[in-house]
Amino acid sequence: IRRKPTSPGAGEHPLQYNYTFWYSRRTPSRPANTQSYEQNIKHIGSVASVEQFWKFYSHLVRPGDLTGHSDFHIFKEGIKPMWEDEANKNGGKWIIRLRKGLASRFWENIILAMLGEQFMVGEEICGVVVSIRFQEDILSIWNKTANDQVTTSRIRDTLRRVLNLPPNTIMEYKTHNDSLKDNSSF
Amino acid sequence: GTRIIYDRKFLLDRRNSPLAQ
Repeated sequence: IRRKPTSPGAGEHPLQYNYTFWYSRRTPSRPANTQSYEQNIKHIGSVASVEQFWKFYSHLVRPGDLTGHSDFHIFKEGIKPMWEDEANKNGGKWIIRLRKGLASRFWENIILAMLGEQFMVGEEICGVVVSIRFQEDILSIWNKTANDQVTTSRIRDTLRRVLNLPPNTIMEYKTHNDSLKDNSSF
Repeated sequence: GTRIIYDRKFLLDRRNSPLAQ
């Protein structure tokens, strides 16, 4: 399916990049192999301006109101939210585990930081994911180059600032290569 | 090139713009 290119409308404030929203959901009993992952992930729309973002976002369910095993992904247009994508294959992600009840607020803040280009790491950011699970929720931010420590440190420090994380929050960095090896996202 | 940077307040202020409805 060919999609119409996304562009800002008259009078709108353009974003540095266009972003695409994806949604996925699976039953925990089903194995998370690559094929079922790709089949489960649904493209839900793209935005090119601040105004398009709000229009789109305000119609979405807040992640804290989702149930079961589901994920929202927002990635730069052209990057699939998969380890195998060219932009992700040498990359990794910061993982922040959140107790139940915090996901919606942290999700909105991490999106605003990404759309507003607050991370200052050039082209490195690929996208963000919120993962709703049974015991806890998980926020991740993916970048292109896992072994670039200047970049990953700057992303971590920016996250601490923009999310105003509680002092006891544990942040872990995981390369997608390691996720592939142990067949586990977190 | 120039980067388009928006702070959180700027983005939140656009939320209720007629263009965002």
